Amino acid sequence: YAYFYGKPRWTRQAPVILTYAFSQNNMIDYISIKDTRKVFKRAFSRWAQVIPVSFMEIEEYSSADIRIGFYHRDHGDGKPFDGVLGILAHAFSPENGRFHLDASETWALDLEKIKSRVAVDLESVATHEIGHVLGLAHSSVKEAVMYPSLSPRTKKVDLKIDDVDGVQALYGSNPNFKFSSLLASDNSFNKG
Amino acid sequence: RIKPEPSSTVTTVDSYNATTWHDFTRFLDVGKGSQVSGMSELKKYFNRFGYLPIPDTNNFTDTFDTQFESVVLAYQTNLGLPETGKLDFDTISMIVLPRCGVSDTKTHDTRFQARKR
Repeated sequence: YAYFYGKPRWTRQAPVILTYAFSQNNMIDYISIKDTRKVFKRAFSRWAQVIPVSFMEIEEYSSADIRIGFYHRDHGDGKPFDGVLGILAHAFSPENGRFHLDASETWALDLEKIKSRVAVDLESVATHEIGHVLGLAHSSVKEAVMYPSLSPRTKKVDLKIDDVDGVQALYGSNPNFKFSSLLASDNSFNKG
Repeated sequence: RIKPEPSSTVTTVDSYNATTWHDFTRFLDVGKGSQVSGMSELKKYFNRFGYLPIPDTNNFTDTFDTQFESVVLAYQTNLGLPETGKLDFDTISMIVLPRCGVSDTKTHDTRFQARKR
């Protein structure tokens, strides 16, 4: 695992509760907001299971700690997206909270149901970007969620020991977390 | 060596043909000392992900020089690839994959480290 320069983290007093919200104007229309919420809730919960940080969705975008939106091409942060595949998403280090996904991708909730060869699993990318929001940089461990690449039609959502070690070094361990729970994995590769 | 069936080859190529970095496959096995038109675009790729600073001239060249070899090596080290310093199959295959836009290194790209205002 690796960190951003200066090892930034969310520094508020315990219990740490980070709020997140979705942009009203920058979403995708072929996935319902209800389903999007479910996916992100699952992605946030994976991290919350291993560190003493919880995440709560709120309505008000501007006041949320983590602000999530889908954007095309140049969207004003100096890091334009590039159309289909290429760059899928990016997020900023603590305590910035910006979390941007490329609206040009074919985002998928269930790869079994989406036939596109360029479909990208939304939950996998969400889980990866939350790692950045928390302060993890890219890992050189291929199996880790924080590895920078993700093939189309691939699901990689389960945190690996490398991810857990990295984030727990920043925030400590969730008292309810057991490493043995990492052994059960439902990651799949080139599904479909 | 057994060749893959033509139908499966066509399918694989087809799926990535129109994607952002597919064109980089033509640099497969290009080595140090070579000059290949368009290699500056590959250097921009490495610049974008934190491996290569913008040169003083403000333009990347198409030359595979010693500095670029060390960039390729750093990329391979960072991503757990065989460390050859060459644009080998494993390296090119990784380059063309979709990925996160956040820089891989701590040094050259600080824009994702903005402070909350």
